[in-house]
Amino acid sequence: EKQVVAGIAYSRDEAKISVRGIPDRPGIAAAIFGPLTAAHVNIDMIVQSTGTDGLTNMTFTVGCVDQARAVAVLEEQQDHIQYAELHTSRDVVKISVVGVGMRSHTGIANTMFRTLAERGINIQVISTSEIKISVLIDAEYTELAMRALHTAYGLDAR
Amino acid sequence: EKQVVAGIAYSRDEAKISVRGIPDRPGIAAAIFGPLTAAHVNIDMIVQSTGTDGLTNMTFTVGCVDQARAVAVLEEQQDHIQYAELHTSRDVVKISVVGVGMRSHTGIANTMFRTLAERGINIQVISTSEIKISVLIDAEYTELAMRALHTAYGLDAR
Ligand SMILES: C[C@@H](O)[C@H](N)C(=O)O
Ligand SMILES: C[C@@H](O)[C@H](N)C(=O)O
Repeated sequence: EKQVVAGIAYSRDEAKISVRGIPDRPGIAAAIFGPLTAAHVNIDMIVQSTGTDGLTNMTFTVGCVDQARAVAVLEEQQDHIQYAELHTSRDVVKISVVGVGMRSHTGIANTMFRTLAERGINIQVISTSEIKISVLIDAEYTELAMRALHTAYGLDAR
Repeated sequence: EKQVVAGIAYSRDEAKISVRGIPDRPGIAAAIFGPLTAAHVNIDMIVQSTGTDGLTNMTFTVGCVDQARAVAVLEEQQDHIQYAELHTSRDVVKISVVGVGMRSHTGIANTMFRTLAERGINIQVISTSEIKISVLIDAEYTELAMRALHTAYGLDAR
């Protein structure tokens, strides 16, 4: 069944910042984004899935120009946020598959994940909305992933 | 500064499914979504942030009608996916704040997180796209959260 995909986009201007081992209780997300807002850091993706044993991880991305400032803000706030580890990397690329009305984007997501798996590309972060699936992968796979995904969704001939 | 928010939406037809302690290596996302696609499960949100020590958690939501089938598919595939724990709950609500052109949605996100924190509401899952911020919270807070967010973004008078 032909999946209806409008296009595939990528962005290299993404610095990934992961805050790990944060308490999963009210107020922690505000303790992270309050200072970042005050420092005028432009956030792109924000991703947090469910935690385990009262702790969770949160990953977000900023434009590369804001990476150092964002990290400095978080390091100042470590006592207030109480994270165990802060990890950051610019070696990532965001790749987004945009569907056309994706209530059931299970099939579109499956094609994306299968295509990346077949080429041995590890998916670091996943975030979806109604019309889009975005992943963060290692930047060195940008061209390989983009070519493979265009083929997988039948976008080559265009 | 007045944040430009187009509206706030919520959906109670969400069953949260968390797969915890999955290996963070190529092919695992495909091992999860391949069988779910074959079982015609309609997925809404998919959220995975960066892992720790080679393991990560993935959370996704399905319409309540698909919850039992999705859980059965995952339980059959436990050896193949190698997750440590599967957790599911219908007691959640998805609340989404839709902005207008949100390159810098840091401020909009901050208002959302602060407003929920002030009322003691824990944020279980976060996922964003360019124009939208979605969170999963406990369903019992639906009315309180919607009212508080409408006030916070100045949408009351409309
Ligand atoms: C956890 C899962 O996303 C894994 N990293 C994969 O690429 O499939
Ligand atoms: C981890 C963080 O999202 C926390 N659960 C909060 O509500 O702020």
